[in-house]
Amino acid sequence: MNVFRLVGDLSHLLAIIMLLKKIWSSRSCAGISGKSQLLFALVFTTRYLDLFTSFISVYNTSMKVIYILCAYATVYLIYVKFKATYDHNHDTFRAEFLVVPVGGLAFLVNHDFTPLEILWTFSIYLESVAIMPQLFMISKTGEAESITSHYLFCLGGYRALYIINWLYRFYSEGFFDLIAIVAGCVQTILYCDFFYLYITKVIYGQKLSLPA
Amino acid sequence: HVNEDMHDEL
Repeated sequence: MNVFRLVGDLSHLLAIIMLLKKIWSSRSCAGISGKSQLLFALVFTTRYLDLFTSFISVYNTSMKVIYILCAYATVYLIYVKFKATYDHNHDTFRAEFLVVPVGGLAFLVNHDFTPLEILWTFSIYLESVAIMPQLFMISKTGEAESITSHYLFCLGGYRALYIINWLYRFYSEGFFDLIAIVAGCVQTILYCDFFYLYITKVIYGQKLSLPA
Repeated sequence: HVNEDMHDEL
């Protein structure tokens, strides 16, 4: 474990908790893409199937459990509890256009052709594009609440920190996982446009508005 | 080496 990965994980955890609290306290999921949250729940489910078979550390196991519980709780709040506030008209990104190609790629490019490894690879590829419905929704509505922007900043920042973690691990212990690195770079690049707007706008207290 | 057998990252 290194500081980049630890801060990255905490940023990820903060993002997940922040979104859950926002939906819960405002009792509304307006402006939130349910599809992205469904994709994140799928990402955690397919990535952490080894939760019961391999033990890395208390930290690793407890974070996996927290991520999975929060992901399903968020999906539950969006699609069940506060379903009436879910914005169907703007959450229209065709998620199947992400899941199907990513599923095919996971079969073609992976480290090991075993069910657990293919599902892990699927999860890595899917996570890199899972935010697209949310970014698409913001570009359609033309704006995002500031809390949603903070959520996206933490979420985007976590994988950017992971890239630094991978650089650190490569030079300090010769570890590298090309699949995770390439997917992580794609994921972080998708946030660049948002990062620019966040830094130039939200920090100064303006509302974030993506070019529609 | 590529350590893909045991994914130790979240």
